[in-house]
Amino acid sequence: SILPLSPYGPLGFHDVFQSFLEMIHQAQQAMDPQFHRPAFQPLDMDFMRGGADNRTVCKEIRHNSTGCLRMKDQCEKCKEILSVDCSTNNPAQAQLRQELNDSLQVAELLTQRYNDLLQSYQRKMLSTSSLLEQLNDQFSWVSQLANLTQGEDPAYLHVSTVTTRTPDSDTPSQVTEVVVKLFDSDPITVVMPGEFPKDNPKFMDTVAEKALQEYRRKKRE
Amino acid sequence: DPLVSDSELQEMSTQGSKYIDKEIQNAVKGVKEIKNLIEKTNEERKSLLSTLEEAKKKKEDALEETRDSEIKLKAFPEVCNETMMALWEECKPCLKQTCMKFYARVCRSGSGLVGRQLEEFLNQSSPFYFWMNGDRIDSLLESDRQQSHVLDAMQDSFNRVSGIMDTLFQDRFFTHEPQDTHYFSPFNFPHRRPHFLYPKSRLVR
Repeated sequence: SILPLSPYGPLGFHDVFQSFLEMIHQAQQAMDPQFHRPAFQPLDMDFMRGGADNRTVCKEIRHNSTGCLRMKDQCEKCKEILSVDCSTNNPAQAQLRQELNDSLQVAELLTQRYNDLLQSYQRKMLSTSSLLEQLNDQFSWVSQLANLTQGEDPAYLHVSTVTTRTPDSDTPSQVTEVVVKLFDSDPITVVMPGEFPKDNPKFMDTVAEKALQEYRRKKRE
Repeated sequence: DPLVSDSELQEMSTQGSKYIDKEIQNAVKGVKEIKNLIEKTNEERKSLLSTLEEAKKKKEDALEETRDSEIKLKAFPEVCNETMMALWEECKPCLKQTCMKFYARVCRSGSGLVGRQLEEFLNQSSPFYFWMNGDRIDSLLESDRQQSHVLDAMQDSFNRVSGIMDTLFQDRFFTHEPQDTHYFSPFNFPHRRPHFLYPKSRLVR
């Protein structure tokens, strides 16, 4: 091991976190396209029950004319076909038709239930996807740390200048400008209100917080 | 002239670095928490998948039963043929008119083509298809096909993600807590930045 003191084993911080970032990206890429494909949308089961929105009906009519059969309730003669009773000629057929209608109802119900479960499953997948996003968001700036720490300076944050501006027409109240570098980033200027003296123990916490926010914002961009 | 001395700047750098150090440690802690959440979500997903498989089996059994009944019913002689055909001949123009009126009002484009397609479809259809609720059966079969496609796509995607996440979470970072807490805190400012934060080349040199 070239880095014997590393708590992460033979690999260093950089190696570990760099691969994390790549892997999280790969995972996101594998997951995300699925949620943007039209085919991925769970089925609209209202359509099956005849209560679909107009756009879906239009699509179905264009694709396959069976969509028009859903309008059978609006035609008396079509409704009559459904109530034709052939049992006098063949009771077995009537029995079979009843069985068909019963099993059809059960199949429709089970298909609907299955669709609901499929939607829950999809939501679970979306949760994972969003966790991956969080992982990326929370982590990417840390994993870039090693790449940005090329200098000899041991500090994570380096204050280069502190300037106090007295009130003028542009800045009516006094402010303190602190120029800092985070790791080896470009200089970041943090403006602090004058009423916050630099010998206040919280002064540098606030400066560092603002600088980090700015750094992370730039990294996200 | 500088407003603050070099030693004061150094002290400010030290104070600010302590804050950054704390934030880095928080991020690392947060990552481990997210890892736990991902694992928990995955457990829930697995359980849901098993429910989904059971539901799929039941649905497919019911579909098979429906198709069996349909096949048996189709094998019967069309006993009400005459009545059915007469009604069908009157049903067709009404259905076409209703459907085309809806299409022209709501869907707007391509009415001519859809009209011809519909006429052909109705002429080829049998009233028995209608009588046996063939359209509902077809819808169910189409739903079944689409549901299978959706699940396959999700599974395929998840399997790939899962492989990556397994490799990621098997990493020593997640599986071993460092023994020496002094070195575990890689961001243990202010005394010295840990060795592994220096680029390899410098250490080798």
